[in-house]
Amino acid sequence: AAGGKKKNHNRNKSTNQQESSRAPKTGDYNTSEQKQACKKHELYVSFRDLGWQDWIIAPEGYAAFYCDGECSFPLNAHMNATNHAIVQTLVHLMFPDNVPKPCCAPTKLNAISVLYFDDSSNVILKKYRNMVVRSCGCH
Amino acid sequence: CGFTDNHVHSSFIYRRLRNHERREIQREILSILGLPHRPRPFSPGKQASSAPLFMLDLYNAMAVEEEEEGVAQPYRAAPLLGHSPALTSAHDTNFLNDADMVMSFVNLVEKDKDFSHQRRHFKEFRFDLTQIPDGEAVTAAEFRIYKDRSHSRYDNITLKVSIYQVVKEYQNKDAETFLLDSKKVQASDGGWLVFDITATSNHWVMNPQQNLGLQLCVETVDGRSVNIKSAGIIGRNGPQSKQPFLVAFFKASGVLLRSVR
Repeated sequence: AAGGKKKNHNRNKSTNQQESSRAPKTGDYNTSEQKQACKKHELYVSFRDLGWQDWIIAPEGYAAFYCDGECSFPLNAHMNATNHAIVQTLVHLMFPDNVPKPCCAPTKLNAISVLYFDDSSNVILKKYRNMVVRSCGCH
Repeated sequence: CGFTDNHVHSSFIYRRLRNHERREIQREILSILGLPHRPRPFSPGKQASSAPLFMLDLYNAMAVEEEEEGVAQPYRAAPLLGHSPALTSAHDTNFLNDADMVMSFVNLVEKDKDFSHQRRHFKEFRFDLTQIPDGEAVTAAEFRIYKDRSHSRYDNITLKVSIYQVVKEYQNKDAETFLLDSKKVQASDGGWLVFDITATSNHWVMNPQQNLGLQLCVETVDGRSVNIKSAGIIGRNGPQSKQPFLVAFFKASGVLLRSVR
């Protein structure tokens, strides 16, 4: 379950329109645009809602999170950015129609453990790496 | 479609999934979990069995450890099923630290042989170790069996409980066995007995055709064979929460990649 999926589509559409009409300038980022900056969003994967209570013993679900938002200059205002993301942003500023902005993506990911039955009613406890977004940033 | 569970952050927004969306998400999550299909475990009431209880205890130990390291789930992971196990030892927590996967196996022997040709009492156990996912290597394995208070005629004596690997079976004589581990216990004691069968489990994983099972015997210290039931050993006819099982700890032997779609 994730919030604001429709909103994201609309926002992307309006962002594209904005980008085609004007090139962003450094001092042009006001508070309303900062709200759309790359950040961690809440996303809960519910094993219960998927109807898997008969084979997954624990957990009932997990907060996976996801990263979404604009990677716009200055990148380091709100989150980590790779050195290359800064270069990518500069190139995007020079060629906005040809070069995309850096990507908003996870910078740190955590593991979760899942306890479940197999077909033979044996029980498996397995650690799955890179399942939970701990922080987002621009790449 | 509001979800009011305490474990879920209040700002999460939920909507009911359409059937095809649910199927799609189920397919994707199964792929992430590395499972070809949704498991269909058999036998009702299995959740209250000893192995799931033990495994849930390990799961909780793992969750606490991850939280302490600050790398765990942002929300306390509540189990789907309620249990109250207390089987974990420091011994298991050590194995846990090093394990990528832990798996418990149910005993497959339907009929126990309580008496051999040489009038020796023993009990037989078999576990199918062929269902282990690819790329996993056994780092430790334990056979766990519950012993209740022995029959009153054995009061105040010490019993030796031994576990053997069955090496070869014969039609008209006792099987050839190899001693794996033994424990000395007071007849009046009750609790879980844990036997190290790491080497045997590794052998069975590599040579499944040689997996002929385990034999358990109980003797007095002077070597007299003791009836398994009288000694208080719980077998298949005992309560679900005290059923014997095998638990194995695994370490991934390589980086496994999901298949390209």
